[in-house]
Amino acid sequence: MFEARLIQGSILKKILDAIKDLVTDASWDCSPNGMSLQAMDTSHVSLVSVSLNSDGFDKYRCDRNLTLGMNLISLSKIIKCAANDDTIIIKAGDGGDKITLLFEAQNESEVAEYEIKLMNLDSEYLGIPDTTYNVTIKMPSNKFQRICRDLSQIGDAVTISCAKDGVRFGAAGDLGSGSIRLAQTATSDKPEDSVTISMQEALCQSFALKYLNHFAKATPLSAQVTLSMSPDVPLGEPLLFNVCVVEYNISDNDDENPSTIGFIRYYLAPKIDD
Amino acid sequence: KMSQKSITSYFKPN
Repeated sequence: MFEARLIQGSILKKILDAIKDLVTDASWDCSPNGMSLQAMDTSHVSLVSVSLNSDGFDKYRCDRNLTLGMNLISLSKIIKCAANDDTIIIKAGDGGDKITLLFEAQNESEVAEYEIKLMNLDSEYLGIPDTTYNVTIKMPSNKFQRICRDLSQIGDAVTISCAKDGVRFGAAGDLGSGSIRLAQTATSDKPEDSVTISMQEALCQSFALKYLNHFAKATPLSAQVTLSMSPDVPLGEPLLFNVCVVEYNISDNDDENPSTIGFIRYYLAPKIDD
Repeated sequence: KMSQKSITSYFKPN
């Protein structure tokens, strides 16, 4: 028996919006610790990992580990039927071929019930080791979204150059070129507006904007986004250090005392010169 | 010309 109740159902809506255009079919792995999902996009260029802790739910019961394979577009269609302030309850029986979604209106006078068919997916799980990255950039998520959107007018790839004084996002194409430079901000009263750079060495790498624009769909989940990267590593070193991680924390919307209840991490390999 | 490898080249299957 599996049951998870989330008063802030809008969090699930935002998570689906952040992954449904990247991944078609995926499995939610449910354990007593929470729900997680790992999937590659259809062209296998990027990897997305979602995690929601059990203590982020208002009620969470998972008697034994379950894998819920589903079409995320179908799930998204159903989740869209919930109002933003609805409580969402996910229920699954043992060995069932479907899950039930309940949307409870705030005044508890209305309950909508939907079922979604499950799929048996032959998921390929990739091991994601804990890696220390040489460069970590924390910045407002809406600024990152804007930069990716603007630069995709210019070219297909963004070149991220990071030095101690700041970070530069640049793109070039047939019509010309463009760049945005962000300086590290001083400690401010509004941490959500800050730009923080932590680096061991300078870095310059290029990434496909098509994917970064997909990742930026997670912007409504978090005021800040973290980009973690490492410079090109010498031959023989594990290649995974070259992968960029774009991370959005998932927080509950408690204005007084917000807490992190999970994350979305997107992994993208750099574009390299042939 | 720039190219992009599959993410599977970077992470090992579990």
